[in-house]
Amino acid sequence: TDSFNYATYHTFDEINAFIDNLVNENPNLVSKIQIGSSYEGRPLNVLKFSTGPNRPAFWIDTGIHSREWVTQASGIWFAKKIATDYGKDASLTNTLNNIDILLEIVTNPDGYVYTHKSDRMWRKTRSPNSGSLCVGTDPNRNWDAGFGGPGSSSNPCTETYRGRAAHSEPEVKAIVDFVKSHGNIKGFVSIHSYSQMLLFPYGYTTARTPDHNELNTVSRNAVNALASLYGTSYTYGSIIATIYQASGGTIDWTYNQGIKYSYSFELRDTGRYGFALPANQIIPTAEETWLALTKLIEHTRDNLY
Amino acid sequence: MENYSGQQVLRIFPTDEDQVNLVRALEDLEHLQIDFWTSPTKVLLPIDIRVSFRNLQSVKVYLESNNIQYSIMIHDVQSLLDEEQNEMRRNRATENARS
Repeated sequence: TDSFNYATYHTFDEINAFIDNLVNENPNLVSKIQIGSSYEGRPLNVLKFSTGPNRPAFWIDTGIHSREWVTQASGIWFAKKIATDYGKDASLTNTLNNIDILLEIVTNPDGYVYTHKSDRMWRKTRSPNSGSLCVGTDPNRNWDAGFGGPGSSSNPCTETYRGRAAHSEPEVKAIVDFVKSHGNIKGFVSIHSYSQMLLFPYGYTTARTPDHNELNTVSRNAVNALASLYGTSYTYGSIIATIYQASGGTIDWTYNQGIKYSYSFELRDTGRYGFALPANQIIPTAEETWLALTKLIEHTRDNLY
Repeated sequence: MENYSGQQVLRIFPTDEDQVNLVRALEDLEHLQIDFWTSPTKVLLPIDIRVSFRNLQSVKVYLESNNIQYSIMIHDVQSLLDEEQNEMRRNRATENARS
């Protein structure tokens, strides 16, 4: 993985080869867990960074919306960063001596393959919809948190189609089952693009979470850290107050499951290139996002509940 | 591969709730095949939509006739994607040569 090109976009097969290489190079730190299979049968791979058994964990996923390519590319960079810095960077070493990091780089593999082979702007999963010619469900409207409410669609032909039922998508159900069976995930970050935002629950209701003030403070610290590298400006706040009402979202579900430290990023940019962010922005995006992620992870590590 | 030649991404700036609703109404017109890159939800939040070449003129006329401000965020989506593909090809060729 030293010679892997982190400054370009990669196919699903290339990412899986990277994952296998990273595991082979770091057998005492990194392992691969297959938490399920996509609708079309592709593996849902999660990288586990761990130095001991029975630890609490911090989850990161990228690429649940397949066209948001900078997120999967950043996920690859995070994986290498974690493997490289353990034992060298004091904070990360402290983190991994206390908690595990779980990283799902290609959370919607069918959609990702489809963006490479057929339609670069595909967002949803690739499961068929009974009674409709339109394919796919928005996996960020498919969670059992205000499922079916405002900010999601019942029309399979829209980009925000919620699916026939909560957790109908195998890509979502696999995470649901994993989170429940793990039982000790303390932080959860789901990464999207674009708009440059750091968000926390809720998205389906205007009600503030009991942890609103803490999440707000931690988010402020995280976006300040992010901006310190290249001056990239992020807004932050609850989903509904900052961006829009969205029901059935990932981090509303994880928060309601008891994962207090649940966040979502919208990475670069603010609207020059949108989903077609040039590859020369991958590494700067990943670098600055890592600074923010580090703040979120450290706060979780130091405030286990 | 789906071809996006001539397709544009428009950045719309709604100034009041009525304009947000007018943009939202475009979502229901499935024949226009508009791809909402950001959703129409709030005044002052820009709305980005990808519009096919075939429907570009009618969407622009719709916005202008309703006095809704917009700018062209991406003039030709395909040219961006071509550059993306070229960059990936160049990198792959370099990797192959190296190995």
